[in-house]
Amino acid sequence: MNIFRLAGDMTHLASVLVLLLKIHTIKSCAGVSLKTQELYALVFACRYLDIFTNFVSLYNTVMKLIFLGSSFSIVWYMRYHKVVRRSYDKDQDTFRHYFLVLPCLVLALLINEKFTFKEVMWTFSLYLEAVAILPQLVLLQRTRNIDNLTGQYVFLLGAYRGLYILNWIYRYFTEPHFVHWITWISGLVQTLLYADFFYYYYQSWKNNQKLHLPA
Amino acid sequence: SNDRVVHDEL
Repeated sequence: MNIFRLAGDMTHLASVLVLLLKIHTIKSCAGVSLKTQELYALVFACRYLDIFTNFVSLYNTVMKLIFLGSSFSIVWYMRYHKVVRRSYDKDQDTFRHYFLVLPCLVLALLINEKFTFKEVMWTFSLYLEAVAILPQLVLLQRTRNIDNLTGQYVFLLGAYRGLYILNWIYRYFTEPHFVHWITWISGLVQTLLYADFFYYYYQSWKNNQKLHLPA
Repeated sequence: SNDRVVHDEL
């Protein structure tokens, strides 16, 4: 494992921890999109179908369990916790799941490396992860006033994506036959979705101001 | 490689 991959996984982990910290300690999920969180739970559930059958490393198994556990617990908190769920911006978070899930499923059935159930589900999870942040970005755009933790959560997710691209470049030059078009293209699309957010995040950081998104 | 079935990334 190279340094970019490790740093990418760590920022991904940090993003989830920041979100759990916000929800668990402040008992608020204001500004967090439940739609995006539900999509991530679906992403991990479909991607890690091989968790008990394909052993890669202890690191991989533990991280998979953490991502599965954290994504489902965030969804549980936002839906059912008696205090947290009251802070959820339900009226603003109106993005429709099937609008993203259906095209990704069709695409996974058409474009995959191997037409088996597990491979199609794995491919579907990659396509869905690429666009799962959209409800969150729409919600940020609508609420505009973003608290620090929500801003940091999205920033860390974007950093994770950027580091994964560096990881692929590194692997391409150091590992023979490391060519994975599906992973790369969906990963690139996902990273590009953060570009706009990153621009405003950088501006607010540079000017030492609270993050505001334009209407 | 094309016969990769083990996905080693998260």
